[in-house]
Amino acid sequence: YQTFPGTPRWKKTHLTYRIVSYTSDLPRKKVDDAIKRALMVWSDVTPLRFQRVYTGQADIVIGFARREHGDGYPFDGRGNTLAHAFAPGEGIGGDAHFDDDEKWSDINQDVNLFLVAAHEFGHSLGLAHSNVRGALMYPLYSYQNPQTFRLPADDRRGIQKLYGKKTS
Amino acid sequence: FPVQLRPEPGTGRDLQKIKAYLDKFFPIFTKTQNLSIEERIKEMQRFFHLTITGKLDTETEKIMTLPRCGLPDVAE
Repeated sequence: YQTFPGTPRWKKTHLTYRIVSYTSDLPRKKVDDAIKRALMVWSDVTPLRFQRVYTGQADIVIGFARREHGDGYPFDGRGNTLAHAFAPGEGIGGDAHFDDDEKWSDINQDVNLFLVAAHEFGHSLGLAHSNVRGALMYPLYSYQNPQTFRLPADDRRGIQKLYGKKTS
Repeated sequence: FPVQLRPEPGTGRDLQKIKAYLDKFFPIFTKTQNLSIEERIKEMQRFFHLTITGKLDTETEKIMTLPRCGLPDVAE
């Protein structure tokens, strides 16, 4: 695993998230559920807790967008870049953006929202790309069954280096 | 008939394609300003555990077409 330069991380364990826009590929409830489960991937192994907010500011702002969408890192249409997220910090820090030109899915082998979101939230929490094939933070997308997903050891070590282990 | 040779990276569209990919995912930092395109391809091949050739071979080209996260693979 790798962290970002300067090892940015949240200095608190209670983080808020807000979903500001949705894809039309999935019912909103399924998007909400995929996002919640993707955050749980990380909160299951650390002391981090996530609370959803519906108005005002949030640490992690989540949205779907196409092409240029206001952050200077335009998406590129169907394929190639699927999503991106920013390292922990004020303002845009922690935010996660998903390319709405992709075909998003919750269960089948189109681009699986849960798997991509879990990866992006790794960035939102301070993990950079891993060169370990099979790690969640490996930059290339590959499908696996979300129902049987388990956080690989490389990612667990990385996130626990930043936030410690979950306390019982 | 002679086999049509694949153009080496360093010419035309192939060069533009690999440069765009490297600029986005393996950007040049101040310390690495003088890296040749071959060295930059090698860096990418090392990251993805490919055979280190420094050339835009089939294996490397395939990686460039795969869906992926938009963040760089190396950080300053």
